[in-house]
Amino acid sequence: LGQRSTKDEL
Amino acid sequence: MNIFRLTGDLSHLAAIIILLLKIWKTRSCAGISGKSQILFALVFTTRYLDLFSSFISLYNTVMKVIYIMCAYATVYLIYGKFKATYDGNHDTFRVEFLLIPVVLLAVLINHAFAPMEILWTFSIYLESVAILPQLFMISKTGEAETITTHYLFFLGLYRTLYLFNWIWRFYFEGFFDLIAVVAGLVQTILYCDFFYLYITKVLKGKKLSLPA
Repeated sequence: LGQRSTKDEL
Repeated sequence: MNIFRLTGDLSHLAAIIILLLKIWKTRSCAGISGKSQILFALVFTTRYLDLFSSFISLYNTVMKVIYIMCAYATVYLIYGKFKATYDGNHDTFRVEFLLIPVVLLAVLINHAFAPMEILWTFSIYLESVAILPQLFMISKTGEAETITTHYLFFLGLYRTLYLFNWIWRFYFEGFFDLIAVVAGLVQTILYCDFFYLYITKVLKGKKLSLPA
C-alpha cells in the first residue's frame, strides 16, 4: 500500500 | 503544513480543551462516554510512540504532548476525580467489538509489517471508530448537553478538515496515504448524522435531543 506519507501529521 | 491541516489541528485541540473544561468547570462528566475517552487515550499512545525517537518540528512535538496529557487527564477526571458523576449505565458500548476488528485490520492491512507501523495503523483505524461509544451513549440517553455537542462538532470537523488536507497534499505534494484517507473518510461519515442534528438544532438554539 505504498509508503506512509503522513509521518509529519498528528 | 497547509491551512486545512492547521485549522484541523486547532479544531482538534479546541475539542479536547472544551471537553476537559466542561468536566472540570461543571465537576461532572454526565453524558460523556468514558469508553470513548479511553479509546482516544489509546489512539494517542499508540500513534505518538515516536515522540522521543523522531523529531519533526516543535509544533509537532508540543501538540503531541498536549494531546496525550489532555487525553489522560480527561480519563482520570472521568474514572477518578468525578467518578460519581460517570453515567456507566448508559456507557455500555462493547468496545471489544471495535478493538478486535481494528487489531486484525492493522495486522493485515498496513504499509509495512513493522511494530511502529502496525501500532500507527492500529491507531489510525481505532481513531476512526473511537467516537462510537459516545454517539451510542447519546442515542441511549436521547439527548446531549449543548457543550458536549460543541465538543463533538469540533472533533468531527478536525478529521473533515484533514480530508481536505490530504486532497491538498495529493494535488500539491503528490502525497497520498490510502490507509489514513480511508479511515478518515469512515470517521467523518460516522459524524454525518450528528452534524445534521447539530446544524439543524443546536445552531438554532435548541437542545440536541434524539427521538428516543
